[in-house]
Amino acid sequence: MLEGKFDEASLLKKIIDAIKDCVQLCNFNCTEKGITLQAVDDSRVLLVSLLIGEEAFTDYRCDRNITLGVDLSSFSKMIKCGNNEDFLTLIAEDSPDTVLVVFEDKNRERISEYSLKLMDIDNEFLKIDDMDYDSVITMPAGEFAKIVRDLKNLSESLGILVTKDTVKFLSEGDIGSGSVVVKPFTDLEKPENSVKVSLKKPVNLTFGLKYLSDIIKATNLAESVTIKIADKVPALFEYKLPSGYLRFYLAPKFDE
Amino acid sequence: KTTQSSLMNFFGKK
Repeated sequence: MLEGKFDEASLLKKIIDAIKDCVQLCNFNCTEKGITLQAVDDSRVLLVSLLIGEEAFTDYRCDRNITLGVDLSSFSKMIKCGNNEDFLTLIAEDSPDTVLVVFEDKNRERISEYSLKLMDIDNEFLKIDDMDYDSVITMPAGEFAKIVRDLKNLSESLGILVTKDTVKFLSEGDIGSGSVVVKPFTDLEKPENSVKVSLKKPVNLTFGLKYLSDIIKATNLAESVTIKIADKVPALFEYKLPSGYLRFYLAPKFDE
Repeated sequence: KTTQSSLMNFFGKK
């Protein structure tokens, strides 16, 4: 049996909001260590990998491994019925047909329950090996989101160029071109505003802004985003959760 | 001109 209680419904709401536009049918794999999900978008360009660790819950138990096949657009409608500050508990039997979502208002004696029908989802599971990345950038998630939104106005592609201590984001389109240069920076008072760049080898890669726009929907989940890139392999964008992570792997674009 | 690559070029099925 699964019983996972979040202190605030907002965490699960933000997670589902961050992924529901790029993947729709997903298996949530529940184990004693927490809940994981891996799903690929229809075009097989963007992969979502989620870990909600046991410690992200105020109470968590899962005696046997349970798979919850969920249609995220339906799930999203249900979890929006709770207030952000409510306790949210997910409950499922060992071989479930449904998952129960229970909201408890902390200020009032109000409990609301929703039961979501589950689906059998046969999704591909990709094996992702640990990779050596040429460059790792950590920057404020909001700043990265703004760069993506701004440069998306110009082109369908975003170039990311990392040379010694400098990250340059650029896009070139019919109306003109634009670029944003970000350099390492340490904010002692607000460490979350800092920018860190580590570089083994210079990198010059291009990514589809359509997919990056999906990735930045995770911005509310974390103060900063870590971007790991290497020549000719998918980039990894990671948003850390209170326990666990939401990662996106994005296949690059190549010159023909 | 750039072409979008697929994740399947990089990751194997489990």
